[in-house]
Amino acid sequence: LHSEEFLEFNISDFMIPSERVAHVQVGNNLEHALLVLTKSGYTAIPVLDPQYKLQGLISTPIIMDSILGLERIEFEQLEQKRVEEAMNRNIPRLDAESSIQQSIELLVDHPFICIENKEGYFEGILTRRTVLDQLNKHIRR
Amino acid sequence: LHSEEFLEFNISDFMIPSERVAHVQVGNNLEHALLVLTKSGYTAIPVLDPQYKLQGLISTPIIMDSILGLERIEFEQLEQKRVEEAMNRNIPRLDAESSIQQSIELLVDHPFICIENKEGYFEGILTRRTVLDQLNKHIRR
Ligand SMILES: Nc1ncnc2c1ncn2[C@@H]1O[C@@H]2COP(=O)(O)O[C@H]3[C@@H](O)[C@H](n4cnc5c(N)ncnc54)O[C@@H]3COP(=O)(O)O[C@H]2[C@H]1O
Ligand SMILES: Nc1ncnc2c1ncn2[C@@H]1O[C@@H]2COP(=O)(O)O[C@H]3[C@@H](O)[C@H](n4cnc5c(N)ncnc54)O[C@@H]3COP(=O)(O)O[C@H]2[C@H]1O
Repeated sequence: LHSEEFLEFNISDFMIPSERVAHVQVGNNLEHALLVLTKSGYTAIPVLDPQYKLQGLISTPIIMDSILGLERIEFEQLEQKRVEEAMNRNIPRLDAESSIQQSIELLVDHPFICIENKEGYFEGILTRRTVLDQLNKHIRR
Repeated sequence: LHSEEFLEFNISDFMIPSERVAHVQVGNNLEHALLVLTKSGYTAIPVLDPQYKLQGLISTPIIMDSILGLERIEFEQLEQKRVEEAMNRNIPRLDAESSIQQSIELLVDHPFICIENKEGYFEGILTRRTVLDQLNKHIRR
């Protein structure tokens, strides 16, 4: 493993840029969010506000859990609830100057990490797939 | 990076053993599968048959896509459809003697890999988190 090469990873080169990241807005309802997730095929996506700043993360487990009643999943509630009520606000972020070590540490517990610039604008996401792909190429020499 | 150590990974030591893996049966309906996914908090889990052999994988994207109508997601269809109709049957597997290189190569495209023994019985799963955790400890020396 040629450690210096592997560790010279540049986040900007490897992140999925914001224009290619499926996302929803804080004000959307959960029915809309579930449709976006279903059509994109992703299980979790970022939540942005109208200023394009990162506010949280919404996922199918979060949505389903929010409408889980005593006896059944109450799908009729999806229209009534908003993304900002259910979303996970506590999400890790990095900026484009962060190191691969910081990225890997966070990717242990998070399938993707949001990248934002110094002003807090959403720039893209770094995924586990990207890092594992680099690791795979690396150990194949 | 002490490559020899890192690559001496033993799958049996690092996999989540079958008794701790949430799963469903081929004959369950999608409403049951969605409840298991929601209560466990996972987005995708293995599908087994009554002989405890691995048959496929079911996920919230697969379930939602299978009931996606022209105008809305048709939740009432969940009771009518079975796991075996919707599940992804084309899933990669490894046995406990496989190498970390084989594991990493598959984990590039799959969040977890099913481990089965020589007779085809389900033994457990190896997750991206486990491999990234090892990588993280490794680069911190
Ligand atoms: N349309 C597709 N084409 C090919 N492979 C697909 C795919 N959808 C999912 N996968 C595979 O499944 C993994 C898990 O996807 P999931 O949606 O749960 O979890 C995803 C999703 O929550 C998020 N994500 C990835 N790309 C995204 C995007 N363009 N927009 C929004 N969120 C994204 O990052 C997580 C980790 O992504 P990662 O690539 O490491 O891992 C992905 C990828 O290996
Ligand atoms: N209850 C929980 N406690 C702590 N962290 C949690 C968690 N549920 C999810 N996570 C975190 O979210 C990641 C993605 O979970 P997901 O359910 O989409 O994707 C999971 C799920 O599809 C499957 N999986 C993991 N553990 C499982 C289990 N015990 N039974 C069945 N499937 C499991 O393997 C995928 C990758 O798992 P991985 O651990 O790499 O990655 C997990 C883990 O980092």
